[in-house]
Amino acid sequence: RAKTFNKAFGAIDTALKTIYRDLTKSSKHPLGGNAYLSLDDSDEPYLGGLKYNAMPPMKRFRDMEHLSGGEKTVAALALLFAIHSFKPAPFFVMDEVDAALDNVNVLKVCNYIRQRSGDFQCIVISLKDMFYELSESLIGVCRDVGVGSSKTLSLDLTKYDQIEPEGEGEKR
Amino acid sequence: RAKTFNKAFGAIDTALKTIYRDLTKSSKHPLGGNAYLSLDDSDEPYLGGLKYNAMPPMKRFRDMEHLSGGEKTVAALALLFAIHSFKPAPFFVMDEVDAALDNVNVLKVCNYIRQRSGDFQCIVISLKDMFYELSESLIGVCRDVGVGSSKTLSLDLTKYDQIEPEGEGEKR
Amino acid sequence: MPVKHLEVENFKSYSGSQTIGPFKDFTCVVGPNGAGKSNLMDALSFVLGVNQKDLRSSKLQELIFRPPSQKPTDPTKLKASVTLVYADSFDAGSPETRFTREITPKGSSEYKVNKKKVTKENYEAALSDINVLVKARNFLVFQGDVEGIARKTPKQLVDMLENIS
Amino acid sequence: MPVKHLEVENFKSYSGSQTIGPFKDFTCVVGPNGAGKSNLMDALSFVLGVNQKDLRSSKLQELIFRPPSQKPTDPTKLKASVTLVYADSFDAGSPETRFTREITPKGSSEYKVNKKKVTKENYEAALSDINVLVKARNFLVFQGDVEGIARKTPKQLVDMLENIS
Ligand SMILES: Nc1ncnc2c1ncn2[C@@H]1O[C@H](COP(=O)(O)OP(=O)(O)OP(=O)(O)O)[C@@H](O)[C@H]1O
Ligand SMILES: Nc1ncnc2c1ncn2[C@@H]1O[C@H](COP(=O)(O)OP(=O)(O)OP(=O)(O)O)[C@@H](O)[C@H]1O
Ligand SMILES: [Mg+2]
Ligand SMILES: [Mg+2]
Repeated sequence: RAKTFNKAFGAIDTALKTIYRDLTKSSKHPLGGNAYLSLDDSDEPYLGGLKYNAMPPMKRFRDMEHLSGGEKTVAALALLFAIHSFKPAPFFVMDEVDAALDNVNVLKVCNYIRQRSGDFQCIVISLKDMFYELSESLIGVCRDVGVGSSKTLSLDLTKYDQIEPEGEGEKR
Repeated sequence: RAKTFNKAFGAIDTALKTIYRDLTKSSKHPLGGNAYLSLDDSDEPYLGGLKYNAMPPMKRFRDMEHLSGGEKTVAALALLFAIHSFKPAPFFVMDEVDAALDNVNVLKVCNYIRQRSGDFQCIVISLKDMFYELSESLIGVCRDVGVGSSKTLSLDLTKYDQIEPEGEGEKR
Repeated sequence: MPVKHLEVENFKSYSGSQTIGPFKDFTCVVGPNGAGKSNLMDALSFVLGVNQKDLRSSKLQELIFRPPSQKPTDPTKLKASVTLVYADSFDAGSPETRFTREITPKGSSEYKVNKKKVTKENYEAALSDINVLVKARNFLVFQGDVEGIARKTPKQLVDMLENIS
Repeated sequence: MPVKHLEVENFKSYSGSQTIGPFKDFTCVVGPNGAGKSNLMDALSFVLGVNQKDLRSSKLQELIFRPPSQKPTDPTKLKASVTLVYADSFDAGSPETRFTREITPKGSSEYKVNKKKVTKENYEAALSDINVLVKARNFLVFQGDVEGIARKTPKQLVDMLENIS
C-alpha cells in the first residue's frame, strides 16, 4: 500500500513542478513559479497528511490561503492536470474554471489545453470569449422559452480559416 | 423584539420585489422575475427560519439550490441591495461579484449601481471590461516586482468625454 | 476521441429527446446564465455513474424534466435517460460503444451497454476498461469547485491520492 | 462621498506608506491576479474594525508587510496602519474625519479618530454615527462570498436580519 502510494506521489509531484512552471511562465518571469507536494510521514503516507505548496514567480513562500483568488485557481488547475497525467482519463470536463482568472492567465490555461488536446479530449464550459476563440468546436446552449426547455446548437470551428465563427451552425 | 424584526422584514421584502424585478427585466421579459422572503413563524420570527425564494422570468418555482450559478448571484445581489436600502451604509464594497455573470447580467448590475450612485458610494473590484467602462474613476493596482510591493494609480474617468480612458493617470 | 455525442431524454432542463454534439478534441460550451450548460455536464456525469447528490439534486426524480407550468404530471410516465456514444478513436468508422443510464418510473437507475441491460458493477467495470474511474473523478471539475481544490486539507489530499493510485 | 482616500502603511502587500485614491461615487479597482486588489479591500475592512480572521489571516502580525526576501526583520520594528479619510459630502471643503487603526509591535490594535487615541468602543461608536455598523457588515462582499448569500440557511437569514434591525 505504501509502495503504490509513493509511486503515485512521486509521479504527480514531478509532473506538478513542470505544469505549474509552464502555467506561470511569462516573458517577465521566464522561469515561472514553483509548486511541490510534501508528506508529513513518508513511511506510512496514508496515516499522515499531504501539503500542497505553490509559489507564484518572485513571491516568497506563503501558505496557500494567503494566495489571491486567481493564484489559487492556477495552483488548483496545475494539481488537477498533474493528477490527470498520472492516471489519464480519456476526457476532462471543466465548468467555468476561469471565473477568477485575469485575461493573461485565461490565455495561459487555454494554450496549455490546446497543446495537450492530442493526449486527452477537453470539454470546457466558459463565459469568456477567449475560450471560444481557441477551441475547435462550440456547443451553444439556449433556452426555448415556449417549451421551457434547453436546446443546443453545434458549430465546428475547424471549418473556418480565421477565428471569427460567423457561419451557420448545425441546428439540432 | 418581534416588532423591530417585522418592520425590517416588511421593508426588505418590499424592496427585494422591486430590485429583483429591475435586475431581471429585459426586452424579452418586461415583467422580470419574482423574489420574496417567507417566515416559518410570524409571531416570534427570530425563533423560526426565513426562506428566500427567487424565480427568474418564465421559470417555475424551484428551490434556491436548483438555480444556476449566475441566477444565484443575481438573487444574492438583489437581497444585498434590498437589505442595504433598509439600513443604508454610506458605501458598498464588492470584490469580483460578477465572476459567474454573463455579459447581459453584468450590464444590468452595472446600470443598477450607476443609477444608485447618488444614494451611496460604490467601490467594485472586477476583472471584466464592462465595469471599468461604466465607472466614474479607476484605481489600477500593479505589483512592483523590485520591492515586492503593490502600487496604485488612479484615473478620473469623468474628465474624458467618451468611454476610452487613454489619458495619463495620476501617479502615486 | 472519446465522447462523440450525448443523447438525452427528459434530463433536467432538456425536454424530449435531444442529441448534443458532436464533441471534438477541444470543445467549448457557451450560452447565457440559466440556459442549461451545467445541466449538460450533469448529464455527462450522470451517465458515468455519478451520484445525484453531486448533481445538485437530493433525489433521482429531481433529475427528470419538469415543465414551467405547474400542471402535475402522472408520476408513472416520468422517465429520463442519458446515452453516451463513445469511440475509441476519432478515425471515422472506429467502433462505438453506447453507455446508457435511465431513471425508471419507480425512481431507480437502470444501466445498459450497447442497448443490453447490465448490472451497476458490470457497467462500472466497462467504464474502468476505458480508464474512466468515477470514484476518483479527477477529470470532472464542477462549477465553483476549482478553488476548493487548492484549499483541501492535508488529509483530504491524501485521500485524493489514495483514490487515484 | 464618504470614502475620499486611504493612507496605508506596511499593510499586507503594500510596503512603506502609500495613499490610495481618490475614490469617487462609482470607483472600479482593476489589475492582474495577485496584484493586491483584495488586499486593498482588506485595508478598508481592517480600518473599519473587521477581525483579521475575515481578512484571510489568523494573527494580526500576518497583516504586516513582509518583503519577498527571506531576511527576518526585527519584530519590534514591525508595525502597520491604515487611515480612512472620510468626508460627509463630496462638496470640496466639507469637514473630514480621519479614522486610523494601527497594529503595534506587541501585536495588538490601536484606534485613533482625527489623530487622537480612543478606545475600541468609542471608535465603533464614531463609526456607527456615520451609519457604518461593522457587526452587520451588509455593505462588504468579500471575494467568493456572493453566491453563498443565496445559499444561506433559514436560520442564518434570520440572524442576518436580526443584526440589521
Ligand atoms: N428537472 C428540471 N426540469 C426543468 N428545469 C430544470 C430542472 N432542473 C434544473 N432546471 C433548470 O435549469 C436551470 C439551470 O441550468 P444550469 O445550471 O445548467 O445553467 P447554466 O447554463 O450553467 O448557467 P450559469 O452560466 O449561470 O452557470 C435552472 O434555471 C433550473 O430551473
Ligand atoms: N503580509 C503580506 N506581506 C506581503 N505580501 C502579502 C502579505 N499578505 C498577502 N500578501 C500577498 O498578496 C497577494 C494577494 O493579493 P490579493 O489577494 O490582493 O490579489 P488580487 O489582486 O485580489 O488578485 P485576484 O485577482 O487573483 O483576486 C499574494 O500573492 C500574497 O503573497
Ligand atoms: Mg453553470
Ligand atoms: Mg482578489
